[in-house]
Amino acid sequence: LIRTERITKVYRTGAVEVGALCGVSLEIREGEYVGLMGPSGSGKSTLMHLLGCLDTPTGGRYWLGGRDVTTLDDIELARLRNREIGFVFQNFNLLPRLSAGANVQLPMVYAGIKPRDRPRRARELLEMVGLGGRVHHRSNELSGGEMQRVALARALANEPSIILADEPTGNLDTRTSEEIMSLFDRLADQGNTIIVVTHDPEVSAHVRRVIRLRDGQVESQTAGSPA
Amino acid sequence: LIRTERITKVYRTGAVEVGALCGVSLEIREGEYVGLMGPSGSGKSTLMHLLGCLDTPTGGRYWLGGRDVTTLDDIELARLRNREIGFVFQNFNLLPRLSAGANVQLPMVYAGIKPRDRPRRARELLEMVGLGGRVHHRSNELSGGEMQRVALARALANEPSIILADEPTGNLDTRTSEEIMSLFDRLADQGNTIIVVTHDPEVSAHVRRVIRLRDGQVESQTAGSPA
Ligand SMILES: Nc1ncnc2c1ncn2[C@@H]1O[C@H](COP(=O)(O)OP(=O)(O)OP(=O)(O)O)[C@@H](O)[C@H]1O
Ligand SMILES: Nc1ncnc2c1ncn2[C@@H]1O[C@H](COP(=O)(O)OP(=O)(O)OP(=O)(O)O)[C@@H](O)[C@H]1O
Ligand SMILES: [Mg+2]
Ligand SMILES: [Mg+2]
Repeated sequence: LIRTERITKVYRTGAVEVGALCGVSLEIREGEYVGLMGPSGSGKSTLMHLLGCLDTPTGGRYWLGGRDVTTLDDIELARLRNREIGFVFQNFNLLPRLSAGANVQLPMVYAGIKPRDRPRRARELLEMVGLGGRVHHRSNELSGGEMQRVALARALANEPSIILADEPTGNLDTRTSEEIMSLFDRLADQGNTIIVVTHDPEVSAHVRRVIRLRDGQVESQTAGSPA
Repeated sequence: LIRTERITKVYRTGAVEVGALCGVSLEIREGEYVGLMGPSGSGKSTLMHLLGCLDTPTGGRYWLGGRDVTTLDDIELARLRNREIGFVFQNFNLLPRLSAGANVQLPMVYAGIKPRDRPRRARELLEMVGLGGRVHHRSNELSGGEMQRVALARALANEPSIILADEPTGNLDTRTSEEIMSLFDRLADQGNTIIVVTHDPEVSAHVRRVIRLRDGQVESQTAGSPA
């Protein structure tokens, strides 16, 4: 489903060049439940943005569902992102002045879901992440962990078959974190493809395969939870 | 040093009122090394903002250094925050277009540190958190864990005697997280007063006392690391 061949990403900022990813080749089959780990600054978010078609690589190839994404035009890319991929951002990326419910409905608007169906679906998704009581709260009036869960609910708005979650439990206490991971476990059991960035061993214990990055390269790949 | 008596905080958003803190009384002596834990939404960040004089309680009393903070005017409060308290925000709160070094220098400007001394001090603080190579990078060009560490370096800019850190390791891998906690350990050994919000038992294992919140109230207080 997801195949990359030596993808690289270099950020140019002013006179400085930062090699965030240096030749990453990996293959993730449909329905796999993968953890992505590695030190701070090793390139996890960069890789996730490339896999989620939110950014383009500086070099290398990326095939999604057998199609080379560089051959897709902007409209096809946007449609793919909106219908097939759910992305949970490390910094949540919510619209601060919109309510939690409105944030979750936003992807549904672009997917053409009927207006009368959206509020109920948004409420159900927020209840699934434990925020049924916060539907009408503005996202800038929520706690860190609450915003993080709204970002997850929004990522699931269009029932994507590929879920990319960048540190979905970083701001959550142990019990809430377990509730979120059992939600991911259910989504994995339903046959969805899931990639979770984490540095928490309790989170990576749920996945079936771990890819470890270091300095922009794949350092190791293991099946199941890491030692 | 820090004493609160039944402080409460109610957020009014539109027609809804959210009781974030409901009567919290606690005492923290100079040089104590305290962990603040509790579920997502239990009021940890709210309490930290009140203790850091970044917000005012809806009710109750708060004495800092023996002075009732409600008697201080805005100028005295700003001076206290800038000179005595270092605050690490859960959402980093960096100026995105400024470099890491410029962000760390900002509190020094308000404290009247000479311009020629600021760059070296900022560099030293960034090196202390492992970011010596990122001094001139804009903070919106950094990874999540890198931004978090710039926020910590900035909080230490004026060598505050009280350090309030809201989830300082949420975005860090285990090894970087340990480096940051050994920095906090050193600051504690030097006699600074430290309060760290965390939900990570490996972080709370470093502190000498844990205060647990639930639904806006103190649920328990223990000495040393929690079970
Ligand atoms: N600006 C605000 N306006 C309205 N309600 C708020 C605001 N900030 C926080 N709240 C609410 O107050 C409660 C406590 O929030 P707080 O941020 O203190 O929790 P927290 O313990 O830090 O949570 P987390 O671990 O998720 O960061 C939450 O339920 C939240 O919805
Ligand atoms: N927009 C950007 N411009 C320039 N450099 C960037 C940008 N985003 C990230 N970087 C750099 O690229 C490297 C990889 O960043 P990335 O965000 O992928 O790391 P990460 O593994 O997600 O880290 P963390 O665990 O701290 O979130 C970092 O060293 C960072 O400084
Ligand atoms: Mg990241
Ligand atoms: Mg918080």
